[in-house]
Amino acid sequence: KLDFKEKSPADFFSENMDVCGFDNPIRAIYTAVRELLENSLDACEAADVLPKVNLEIRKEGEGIYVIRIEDNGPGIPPEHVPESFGKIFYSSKYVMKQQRGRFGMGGTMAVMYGQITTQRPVHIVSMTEKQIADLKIKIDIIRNSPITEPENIWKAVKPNDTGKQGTTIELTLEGNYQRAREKILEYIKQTAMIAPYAEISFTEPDGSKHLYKREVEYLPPIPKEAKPHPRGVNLELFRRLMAKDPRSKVSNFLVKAFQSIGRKTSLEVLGKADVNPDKRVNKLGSEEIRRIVKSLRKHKGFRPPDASSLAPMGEEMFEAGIKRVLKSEFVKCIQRPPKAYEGNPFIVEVAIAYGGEIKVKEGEIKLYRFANRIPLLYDEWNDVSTRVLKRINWKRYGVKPGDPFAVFVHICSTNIPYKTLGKEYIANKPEIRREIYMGVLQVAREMRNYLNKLERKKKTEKA
Amino acid sequence: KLDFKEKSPADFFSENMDVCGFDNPIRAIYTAVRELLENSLDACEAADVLPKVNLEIRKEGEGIYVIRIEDNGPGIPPEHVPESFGKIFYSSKYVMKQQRGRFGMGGTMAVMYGQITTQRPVHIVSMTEKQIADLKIKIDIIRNSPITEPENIWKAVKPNDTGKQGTTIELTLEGNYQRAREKILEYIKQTAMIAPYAEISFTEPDGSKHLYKREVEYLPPIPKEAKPHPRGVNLELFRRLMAKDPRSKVSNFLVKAFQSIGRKTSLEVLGKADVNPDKRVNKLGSEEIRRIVKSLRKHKGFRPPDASSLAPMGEEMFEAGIKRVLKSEFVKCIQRPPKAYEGNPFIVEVAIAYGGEIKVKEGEIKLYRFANRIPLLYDEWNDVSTRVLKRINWKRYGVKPGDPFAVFVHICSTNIPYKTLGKEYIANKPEIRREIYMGVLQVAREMRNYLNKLERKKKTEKA
Ligand SMILES: Nc1ncnc2c1ncn2[C@@H]1O[C@H](COP(=O)(O)OP(=O)(O)OP(=O)(O)O)[C@@H](O)[C@H]1O
Ligand SMILES: Nc1ncnc2c1ncn2[C@@H]1O[C@H](COP(=O)(O)OP(=O)(O)OP(=O)(O)O)[C@@H](O)[C@H]1O
Ligand SMILES: [Mg+2]
Ligand SMILES: [Mg+2]
Repeated sequence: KLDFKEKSPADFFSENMDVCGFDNPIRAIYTAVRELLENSLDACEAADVLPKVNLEIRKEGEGIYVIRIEDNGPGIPPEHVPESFGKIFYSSKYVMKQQRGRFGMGGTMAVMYGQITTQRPVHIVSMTEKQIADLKIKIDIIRNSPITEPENIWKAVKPNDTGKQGTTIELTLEGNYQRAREKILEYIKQTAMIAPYAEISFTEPDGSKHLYKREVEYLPPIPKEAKPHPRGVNLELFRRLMAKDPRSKVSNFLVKAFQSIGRKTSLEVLGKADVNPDKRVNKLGSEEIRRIVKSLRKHKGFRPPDASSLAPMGEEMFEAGIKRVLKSEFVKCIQRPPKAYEGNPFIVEVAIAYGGEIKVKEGEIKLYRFANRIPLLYDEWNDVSTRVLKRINWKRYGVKPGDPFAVFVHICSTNIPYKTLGKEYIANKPEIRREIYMGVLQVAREMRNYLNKLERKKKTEKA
Repeated sequence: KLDFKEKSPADFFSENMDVCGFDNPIRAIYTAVRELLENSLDACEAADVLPKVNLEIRKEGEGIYVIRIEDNGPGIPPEHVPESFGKIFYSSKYVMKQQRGRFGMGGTMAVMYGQITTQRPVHIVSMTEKQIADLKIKIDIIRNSPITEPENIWKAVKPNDTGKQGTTIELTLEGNYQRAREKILEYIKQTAMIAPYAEISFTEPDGSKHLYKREVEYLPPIPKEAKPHPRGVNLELFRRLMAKDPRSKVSNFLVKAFQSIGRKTSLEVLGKADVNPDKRVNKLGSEEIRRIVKSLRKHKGFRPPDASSLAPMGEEMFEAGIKRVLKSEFVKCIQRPPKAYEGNPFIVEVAIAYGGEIKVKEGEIKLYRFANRIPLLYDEWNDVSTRVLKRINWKRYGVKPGDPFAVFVHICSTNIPYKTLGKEYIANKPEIRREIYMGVLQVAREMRNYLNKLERKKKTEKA
């Protein structure tokens, strides 16, 4: 009488859309815009192309909108288009480098929400270097697999002789644009601030156009895939790395599988674990593996992680972006050194701004949060950055909540520890919290110096 | 050069444990306890058995604990044990009635966290009416499938001639019991308050025992599986219901597929949709289906959902539980009438208590949140109940933040709209928010009357 069932990921998420950021028609249209724009920016950056994205939202009917997004990225290889948008947990981003996408579900969830609320397929035109694919895609939700129109996708693929590349997506969904409008505009504005090399045009349903021109003409260096950092490694990860390199001597394996481990460190770690460094990986016993992992986790002297898998803003670019958008007289950004949590390299960048067009609610502290260049506009109360700000005694820095200052926190990592699949807020990881705290103290001190100077200047002027 | 990959759900969640409530060793041991205890209580209630649960946490080594839980429930059929704990999205609770479990992943995630951090299998002894199964289970994470010891589970199954039934689980995991202790104890205490028919014993690593005896000797009525309520139905759900009943006339289909639709309402809805009531379901065109769903969503006159799929506390039982635990002089509970959001029936119960052992932080309002009899102890800031409390002008009710009063919100539904897979907080659904708001106003007024009486009594005594 108990009915045991298995569900596919698509089936599961179709009944749990709240955990993916599709709570209601207001939030859904925001999340869909977010997921599509992040995909376009990821694709352009990974292909080393200065992004040019046209976003348009048209009204189709009462409470029904069409989101159209067009980018100048590399396009999507035709054979991967159906599953990229018709299968949950399908992605080209399951690799260890900084990108906005990571879950392999954002695009598919937007398509699913559109399908659930309007029954309409998503329309994709993908122009790669050699081919153009023009496809409509729905999701077989029970099976977690795409249904393509035409059924044989190759009937809709032809050679690309236009010289242009990029992806165009049209998605129809139930939405409440009026109530989502302010958040969508803020999201695009903050995206332009944190990705000043991107050109983004946005056309609203009523025809109003917004254009964010490129402010810089160069991309940040493309992140390279990294090996895991040994700090915080766990037994499962260790065993998976072993499975890829079973015949190496364990001392060589440690150097090859992890970043920041050289020959000397490898021998040190194995010494403390009491494991013969010349033993082959596939000959290690369970207890030896356990001791190696324990020794890795206790080891204090690892080189900090190499930052080549990350693409931080950089202090100057971040300050310039904030100045341009908020027009503040004082802006200071600090980039903390690279660290790792649970094997994942990360860099925290903290900025503070005073004056200009900063609008602060009474008694509140204005906090802008970013993760891998994604602006986070919801659910800030439980976010790790909010927790840090609560601990700061702002009086010591010459300000109080409600004063015209704003704090900016940008976390870059190969794996952002989101608490929700809707990428709303970030988990309270002690290593990350510490870096945010140190960064906030540093920039808060700089702001205090600036305010003191301002104060002295006022006094000299009065006298 | 782009590496497109598909991941199984287990593989995905093994790298995204933060979205499931396993953020770190403190939170993980709490979440594992939660998931296991909720499974035991669900199983006993569904089998109409007064729950008796023994929970024990033992220290195994430095930062390593064993959680052992034993219940007197129906046990798990041996053929379903491996996948119940070794496969994500496998569940007997994918049905439309109130239960704590719903996702089909809690138990498996606890096993996975234990395996990732200690490589140990979970040990399960399941005693059903006729069989005893004694199995160790690990998860093939890449494949999302169980690895059982013994490989042929039937070698570990024998007849049950003990006359006893129930499930015993031993799970070894990395945890930080010291820092999780307070929350675990609070969780068990609040569970005893909201499930006063359960007997729960808890033994801590240092040997201290806590026993929560049964306060009532009867179970709430067992929820029955419900049909969806038409309010807020969407096109995808409608099509799936159609697929189950293709040959009925659409007027009969509406009455059979949904609760709260009688013949008269069915004809009304079809009339507004301009669809022939005698047309067979499998003959309906896309446009007709669209109009029917639109008409269902706009229809104002549906009977409220039948509450037989829900198991609210009831005002008296809730008040008694609060009085017993907090010893407050004044406790008032209001049960709101059954409503629905997005096709899911729900009932909100709100209570307020004044005085007694209520501890409130300065300037804060003490809020206890429950969903389907699960105490929610984390991430309250973004919860729908917190949003409601922020809108209340407490001065009008004779109290201010920091006074010794507490608000309790219990939401029962066939589908609780959690925002996280760790079941931390609840999405801001307008229908639910409205019922909480109305309930809080009602109980706040009762508290004001009580405080006024108290005030008058003081004055008469002085005079
Ligand atoms: N505009 C685009 N240009 C090129 N490739 C794209 C584009 N949009 C999506 N893709 C491809 O489709 C895949 C699936 O996208 P989807 O948004 O579902 O997941 P993701 O971006 O990998 O992860 P996340 O769920 O975190 O966004 C991506 O990994 C990428 O390879
Ligand atoms: N103590 C128990 N007694 C009887 N059955 C159990 C017990 N624990 C687990 N089960 C069975 O195992 C299944 C899987 O449990 P699991 O916790 O993974 O998912 P769930 O409870 O269905 O949903 P959720 O993820 O929301 O908890 C349950 O649906 C139930 O059938
Ligand atoms: Mg994406
Ligand atoms: Mg469960």
